[in-house]
Amino acid sequence: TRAPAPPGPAAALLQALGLPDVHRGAPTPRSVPPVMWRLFRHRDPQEARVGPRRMPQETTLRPCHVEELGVAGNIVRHIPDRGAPTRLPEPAWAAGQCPEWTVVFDLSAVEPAERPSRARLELRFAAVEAPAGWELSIRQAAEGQGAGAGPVLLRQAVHTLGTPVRAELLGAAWSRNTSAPRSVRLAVALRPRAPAACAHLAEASLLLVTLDPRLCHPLARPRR
Amino acid sequence: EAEPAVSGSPGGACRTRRLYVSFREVGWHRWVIAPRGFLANYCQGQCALPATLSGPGGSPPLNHAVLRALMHAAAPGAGGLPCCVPARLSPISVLFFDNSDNVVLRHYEDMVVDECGCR
Repeated sequence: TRAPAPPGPAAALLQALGLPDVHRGAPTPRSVPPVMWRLFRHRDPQEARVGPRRMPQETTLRPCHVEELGVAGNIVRHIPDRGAPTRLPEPAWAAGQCPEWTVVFDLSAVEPAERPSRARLELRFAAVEAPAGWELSIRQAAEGQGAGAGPVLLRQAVHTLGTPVRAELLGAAWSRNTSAPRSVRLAVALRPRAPAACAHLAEASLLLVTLDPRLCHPLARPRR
Repeated sequence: EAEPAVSGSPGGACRTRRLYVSFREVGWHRWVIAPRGFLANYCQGQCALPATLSGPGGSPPLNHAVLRALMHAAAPGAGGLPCCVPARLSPISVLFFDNSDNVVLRHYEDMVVDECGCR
């Protein structure tokens, strides 16, 4: 067998920048989530320096720390739900029974050296408000239709669906201080706490913050 | 887009020169969302005495660089002059699409030359 060809200069350069693959070119067009624009504008020192709005945080930004989310990290990913296109149409709901949705996140781009510090699930529901609120439950979903789901990983009260529902998966879907799994499949259910119409899952995404120590310089040492 | 390079001696003292890196120019504009480019800058110039001693741009020279410059002044050609290199750099953040079509914000250290020095 022939040995794989050594990477060319462009690939070597991208690897040095922490991008293991040569980019395949034009991405699938999709809008950039506002949270990512917000984080970018907050983090970008050149924008802070040359832009019309000089940001007071410029001098206080900590390296390898995402101030807006309050965690250590130097990479933030907004990962869309890959399960949505394959999701079956919701059946007619039996009385008192609301559907459960499977959401899938592909985390294969996360390198083993990266340490996750936040994994925020963000869910947007369409529903008429339920006066008594809702209960969100998340379980590990098995592969394949009808394969069932595991025990409940997380359960939390939801008071309103007017804003996105957020749930922290780190420590629930996978352990802290470990690498991220290659993918995450979750069964999501939102049930009204008192009889009310069921909600409909409109959109799901994962905001994943990781710290790659290879890209994070240690704090400057005092001069000798 | 770079400030014209200084060629040969005397050429001026070691200092930061303007260099703008355009992601369109390097062909990354389809997947880099922001910024469109950044002011990376570069270092160029002579590290001969007395420029080496004064520390252009405010960065103190290394003792080794001062001694090399002294040696060069005494015996030109022996080991050459110290190098004009980045002495202080700052980071940038880049927002881009990865190969899985995720939107990624990544922080890169040492991308902008703020100060040059003789090393």
